[in-house]
Amino acid sequence: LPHFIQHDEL
Amino acid sequence: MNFFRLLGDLSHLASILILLHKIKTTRSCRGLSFKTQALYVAVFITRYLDLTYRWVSLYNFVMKLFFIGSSCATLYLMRYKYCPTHDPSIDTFKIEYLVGPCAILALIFNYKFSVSEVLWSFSIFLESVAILPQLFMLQRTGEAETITTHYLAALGIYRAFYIPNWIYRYFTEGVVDPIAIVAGIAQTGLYLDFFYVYFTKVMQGEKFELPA
Repeated sequence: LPHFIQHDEL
Repeated sequence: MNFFRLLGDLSHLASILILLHKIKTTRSCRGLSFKTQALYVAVFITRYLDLTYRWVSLYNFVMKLFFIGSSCATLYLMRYKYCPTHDPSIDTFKIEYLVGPCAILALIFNYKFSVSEVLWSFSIFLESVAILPQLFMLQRTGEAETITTHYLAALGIYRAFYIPNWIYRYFTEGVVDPIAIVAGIAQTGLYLDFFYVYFTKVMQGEKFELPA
């Protein structure tokens, strides 16, 4: 997955 | 995790604790928009579906559970326990005008056309406007209890802290999340009028009153 779809934020 | 994100999350956490404290101590949900609270439940559930299949960190897991749990609890308190103190006749914003466009935006702007990604995008867009029924209600009544304004301020500041976090992450990690950034800036923008009154009046010890 590209970096921006990590969704590690709340 | 960085300093700005942590401050943002703590501010978000504080806003919910202030909200629950207000409901419990005044035994009332007067001045609060049920519609805004219902939108937050929708936001957290659609965004945190990944709780069930993806592990990020213990911090992330606990915070997600807390946000889902506390928003559902708030809705329960407003709907049942303190129901008589809620006046639907001033909570009249049409949420169809928010949910519909957010759903369309999510179908167009997402990182992958999958159920979970579209719902994630939807939750980001919906969160950015979920405060509108509450701000609309405030506009109609023209005043608010001080504790309610502290809640709104903490809730507004939370997303504002995410903005320097995104700038920081761009320079340190090279990651950019355009959907979250655009929605986050819009979300913070909606609070500007409120912040102006909050910082010039409430913080100086005056009551929150909008000019007639």
